[in-house]
Amino acid sequence: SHLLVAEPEKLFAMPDPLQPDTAQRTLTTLCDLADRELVVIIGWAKHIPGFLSLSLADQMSVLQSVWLEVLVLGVAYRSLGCEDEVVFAEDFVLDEDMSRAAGLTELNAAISQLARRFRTLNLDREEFVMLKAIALTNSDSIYIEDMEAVQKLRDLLHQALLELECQRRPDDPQRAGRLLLTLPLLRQTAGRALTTFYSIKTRGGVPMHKLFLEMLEA
Amino acid sequence: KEKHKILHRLLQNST
Repeated sequence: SHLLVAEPEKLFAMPDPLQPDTAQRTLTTLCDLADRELVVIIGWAKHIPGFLSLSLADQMSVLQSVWLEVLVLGVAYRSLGCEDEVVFAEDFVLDEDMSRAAGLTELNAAISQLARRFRTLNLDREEFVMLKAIALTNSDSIYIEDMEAVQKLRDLLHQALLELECQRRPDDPQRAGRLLLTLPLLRQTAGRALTTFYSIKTRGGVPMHKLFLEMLEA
Repeated sequence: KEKHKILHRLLQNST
């Protein structure tokens, strides 16, 4: 219930109505949305029990390594209801054609694959918030100084997931494990997102906010 | 840390 309360309000992408609906506008909207999501994710992380007990340096290392996993998990969860469409925001849904036009075919295929996996599992909101908090603490950053503290947080959230599933689905003892086994695909998908955003940055021409650039370069 | 100024600042904000 703590995690449900910590869940941020949804963001809107608000594509610029004065700009023609081009690939350029799609990418600009996407990068602007990602920047605002980042601010929200950083604020959200502070509400995850124990996160603020990490040193500031470790909080930074953790977020720098997992922010895209947290972001992508949210997008995949929002996309559960629609096949082959990626819901970056309620007012910014990219189907296959729009994705192709913007050069986002591979990213959208990857997020759709993750969303399909969650759809098959019938992932619900409680499980989604649990998994997102676990993804935060599942960092493998080599810059973490006190890995034991991060591991302790991870164990705590893992335990909470086990208890949740034990209460709600005592007939399905594999449920928690099945959810945790989606984490490799989440990491792979976030890797795809990183490659995509990085190549947009390298090509240039799409405005990117400072925080987004800072995290992309981290 | 100088390179990650904004993240640093956002984490230090009390919100």
